[in-house]
Amino acid sequence: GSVAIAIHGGAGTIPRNSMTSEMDAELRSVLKETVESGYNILTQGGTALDAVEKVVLQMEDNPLFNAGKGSVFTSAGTHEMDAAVMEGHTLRCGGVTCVRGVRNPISLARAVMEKTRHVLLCGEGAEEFAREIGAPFEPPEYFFTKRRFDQLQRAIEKNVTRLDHSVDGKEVEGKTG
Amino acid sequence: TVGAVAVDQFGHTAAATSTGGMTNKRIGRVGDTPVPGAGNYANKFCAVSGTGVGEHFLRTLACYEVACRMEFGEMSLEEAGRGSICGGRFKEIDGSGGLVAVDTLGNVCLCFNTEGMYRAARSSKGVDVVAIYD
Repeated sequence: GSVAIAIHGGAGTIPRNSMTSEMDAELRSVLKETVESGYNILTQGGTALDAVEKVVLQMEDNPLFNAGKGSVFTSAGTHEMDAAVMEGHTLRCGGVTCVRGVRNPISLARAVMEKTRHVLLCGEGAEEFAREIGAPFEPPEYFFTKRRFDQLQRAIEKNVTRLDHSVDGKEVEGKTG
Repeated sequence: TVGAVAVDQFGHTAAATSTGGMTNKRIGRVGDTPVPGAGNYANKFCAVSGTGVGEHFLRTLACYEVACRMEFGEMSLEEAGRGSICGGRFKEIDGSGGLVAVDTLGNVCLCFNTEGMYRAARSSKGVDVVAIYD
């Protein structure tokens, strides 16, 4: 059968005018490298589940993206992450939400799917489960990036919530945020 | 937000999505990512991962809608994906975001209604794409 993989690294008001050629090239290079690694898993007989977990994990480890290491800041100056995984032919799924310090939420979501009778674990319960299975944790400094911190300061000044790619673009307010 | 969807040699699909949420969000706010059907979904027809304003995905079950359009509307993956993110209920609420999807035949859909979406795809059918804007 045919194999295919597609990835995204976020959408929004990505500002064309503030994207330097260096940033553009770096992002495209990372996207290319990431999708290739997933495609290689598939062509070598790996499962779709293995492929999607691997590539999302790679992006979680890259501070360019709003997930894992590059996560944006909450209003309290902390990081809270969500992740989910779903397998089509079995309809199995697993997710974690509002977890702190977990290095790779996507692998924790997969563990929820495969090692518990539940679908979604949140907050402290999810973190306790992560410790039980030996999932790696990182200190707050690991998740700190100056770019995200500056985004938070601008959002606080304007009292808005923003998508990770918004600079001074469309605000999210009212019922939607 | 980051995400991936894939179909393997057995025709099995999977979707994975992960996010740090939104800048300056309230503590405890849950976006679409971990909610099955909203920002992440897979079944025997397709796998879908979304990105954008999570609340819009939650209110419209945008990723599940792609699968429904295929199963009940007999649409192609491309029609179903674009219909869900650029039309229907998502459009009604002025939803903002995009999604990536694959079906069991190895077709790929990368669609969004925002200014850009970081995206890439590769398939044995010859798809080889890396893009940010249109």
